[in-house]
Amino acid sequence: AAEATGRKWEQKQVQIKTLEGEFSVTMWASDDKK
Amino acid sequence: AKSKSVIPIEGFDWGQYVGANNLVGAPVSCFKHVPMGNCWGDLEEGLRVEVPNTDTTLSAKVYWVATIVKLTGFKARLRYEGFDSDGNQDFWCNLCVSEVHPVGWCASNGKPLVPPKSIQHKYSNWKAFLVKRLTGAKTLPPDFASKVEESRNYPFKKLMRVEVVDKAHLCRTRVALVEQVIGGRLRLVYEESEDGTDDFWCHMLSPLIHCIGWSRSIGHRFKRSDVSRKTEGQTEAPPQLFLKVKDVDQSGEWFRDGMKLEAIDPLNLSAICVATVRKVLADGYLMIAIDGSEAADGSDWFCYHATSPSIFPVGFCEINNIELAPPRGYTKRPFKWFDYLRETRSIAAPVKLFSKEIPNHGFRAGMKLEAVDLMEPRLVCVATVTRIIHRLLCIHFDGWEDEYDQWVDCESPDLYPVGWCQLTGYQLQPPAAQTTRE
Repeated sequence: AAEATGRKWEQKQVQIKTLEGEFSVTMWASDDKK
Repeated sequence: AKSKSVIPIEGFDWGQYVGANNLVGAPVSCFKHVPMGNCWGDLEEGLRVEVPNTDTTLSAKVYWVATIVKLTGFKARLRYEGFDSDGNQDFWCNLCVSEVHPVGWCASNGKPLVPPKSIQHKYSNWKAFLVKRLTGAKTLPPDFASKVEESRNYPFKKLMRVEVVDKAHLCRTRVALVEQVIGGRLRLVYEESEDGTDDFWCHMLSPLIHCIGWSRSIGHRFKRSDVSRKTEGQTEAPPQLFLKVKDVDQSGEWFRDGMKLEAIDPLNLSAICVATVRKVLADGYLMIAIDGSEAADGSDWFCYHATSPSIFPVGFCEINNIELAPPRGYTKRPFKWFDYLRETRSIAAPVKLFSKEIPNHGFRAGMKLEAVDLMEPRLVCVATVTRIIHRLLCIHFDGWEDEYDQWVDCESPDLYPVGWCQLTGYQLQPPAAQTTRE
């Protein structure tokens, strides 16, 4: 379905902010390729 | 034709309704005409989001990560991370209405993630917990909110003039003015309506509305208005805003007056009836009459395009095991097309003239949705897909008898995902209770 709508899942570094501090994780997010 | 009365919405909650009965909503991607309908395919259960944390004693607004555990149309059942398999604190929200963000939004906006109070002591190292839970998981696209906003722009504006079917005489059109636009649905007030109450609701992509001049261009009957002076601010809706029909070649073998076919009765959408082509118009349009219930002056003929998914070749109902409504007054049972054609000295419209396109629509029997009651088109009701014949869906209105069911095309702009009314601010008609029906 993502292909059909022109979107593609991509790995992304995502920043997380907690009261103890910030860090990053690798997640999947789709980008608009249209 | 039977139509429903308005039911007050108080007390109806899609989340509760779906949850209590373990129901499935048709996915947003089934509805290309709704906001996000063309870019919803990415969203699925298991996706992580950042949402406000309502289980906290902190005075500042804080957020936490949640997982979509069930997706029903626009509505998602969310579970805060850390509750594992405990669904007692789950909550429903509309992904396009509520404050739901991609993971990473809080850090970009300087908002802290704080675990819910009731599980705060469950883990000593929340950072390690989040890294483990989020690494490799999916989240919303970063442009989700802007896409939602973008897809909620509708080109029709108040005071635009259109030609629309005359609801009192289906055979003709009238000029009407756009009075209201809600979620792409238009409240059209017929020109000459003194008090503005003579109105008609339809979606902006409805095949029942056209640009000014359309009727004249194809030879359709039209009720001329006696309005001599237009109010300031009125404009003609530009032709490019309307539904496009496929070009057809009428120069070869084509529909002719008197040809028989099967058609959805526009005055009783639960019935597919024996019908006749009464007049061939330009650009592929046809005037159709339902056999046996035709007014002598042709005032109940109605216009379908030759590519319409609401007209079928002779034999369609029999092949697909659908009850065909025989002409009123025709008593020979069972109805046999062969005999009827011979007795009426008519011929069937050639099968090759009908559209055979079947989109990969994604609807399944049992799916819930919000559907317009086409007999009372200002009402959008809680409904279920009960039967699917190729591209044709049988829509049942929850709580109402089957006689109110309607046959609707899978690409109809009168069908919406669960949560569409909430998203657009349109009033939803909940399932009827026995007492309301009476």
